[in-house]
Amino acid sequence: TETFVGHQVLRIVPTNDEDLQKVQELQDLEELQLDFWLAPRGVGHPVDVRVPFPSLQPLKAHLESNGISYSIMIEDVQALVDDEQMEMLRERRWLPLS
Amino acid sequence: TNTFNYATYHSLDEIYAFMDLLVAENSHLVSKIEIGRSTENRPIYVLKFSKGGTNRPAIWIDTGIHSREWVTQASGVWFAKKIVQDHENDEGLASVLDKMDIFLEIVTNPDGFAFTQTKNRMWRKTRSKHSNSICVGVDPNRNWDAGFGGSGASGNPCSETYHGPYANSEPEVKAIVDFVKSHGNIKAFISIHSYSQLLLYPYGYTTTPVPDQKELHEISKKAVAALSSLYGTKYKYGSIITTIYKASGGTIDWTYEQGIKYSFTFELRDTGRYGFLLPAKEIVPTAQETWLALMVIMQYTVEHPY
Repeated sequence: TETFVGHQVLRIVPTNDEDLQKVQELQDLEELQLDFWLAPRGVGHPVDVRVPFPSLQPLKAHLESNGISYSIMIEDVQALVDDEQMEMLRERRWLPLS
Repeated sequence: TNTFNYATYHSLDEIYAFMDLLVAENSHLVSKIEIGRSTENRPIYVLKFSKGGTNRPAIWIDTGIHSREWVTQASGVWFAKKIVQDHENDEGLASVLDKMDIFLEIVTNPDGFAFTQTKNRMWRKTRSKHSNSICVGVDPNRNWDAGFGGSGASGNPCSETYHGPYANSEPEVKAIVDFVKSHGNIKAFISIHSYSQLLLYPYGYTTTPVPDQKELHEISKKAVAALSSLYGTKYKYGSIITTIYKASGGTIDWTYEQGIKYSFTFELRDTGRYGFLLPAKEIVPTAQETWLALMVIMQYTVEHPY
């Protein structure tokens, strides 16, 4: 099973066309293995992107050096996946009839 | 199905067992149709809700074409139960079912859904393999024959928006295409995704407005008002290309071009910034509010025949 330990989801809100252009360019940087949950769609619209742990530092540095602000939407994706898994196991009381 | 827990996420086997039970309990109203098989040979099921008659006009609803959007499949389960619960007591739903059938495909991408439960929770695509690439899967919402392969889709098999080698290459898409064509009398088609709180109508692949743009916009406005009335969830609405971004090969562009005027796609709620990991306690509220919007679209479809 693929784990998401240390992955974060960042929310980036481009505030001008230049920001938007730079965020759009991130989609082409395959080596960062970014997973866009909400793709760039315009100035003022949030972009949510899941960032694998090894890409976090370079991406954050890139955003900061370009003056693009972001917030951390999900601190640790795996923690949420674990919670979800736990909840499913806990609630698995319903058993289908044969 | 009265003891089924609608407020938690379920595996593919559990959902398929739920469907069988729903049919067994309500055989006068519900039947299950296998419309095809997935790449990995899983059956693709549609629930048919019908009060009888042959080839009546119909409304199509599908959930979960992007497998990681778990709240959509979970909402689909809730919708199924809601239909059997309300089909006699709710005047609006009764009037819909008096004139039309409803088809509900709860797990539109079963391979992807099973993969999210076993290997990769974040899997979005189908599980088809491609020669000359180590990457797997096609975005089934870029694989339809409407502006196929245009911008707003990727030709790279490793991309999340890979459009596939040719239109309808994915059996999950082809199954719906064949079904819609052979049925020939589907009047509304609603494809449900998550998560950015949108109600969208065609087009996604071109900026040219659809001929029915004004009417679809008005329906969307009413549907969103109904949805928001329950919990205050804020939705935006409009055409795909003007509201989100250019997307070619999309589901409802194809259905609209097939003559299904009332073609819509939802992006369900995420009021808590959890993305595709929406907590299970939000499933029922999400389904409840979405149902209100679905009812607006379904009733409008019945009251405005074409």
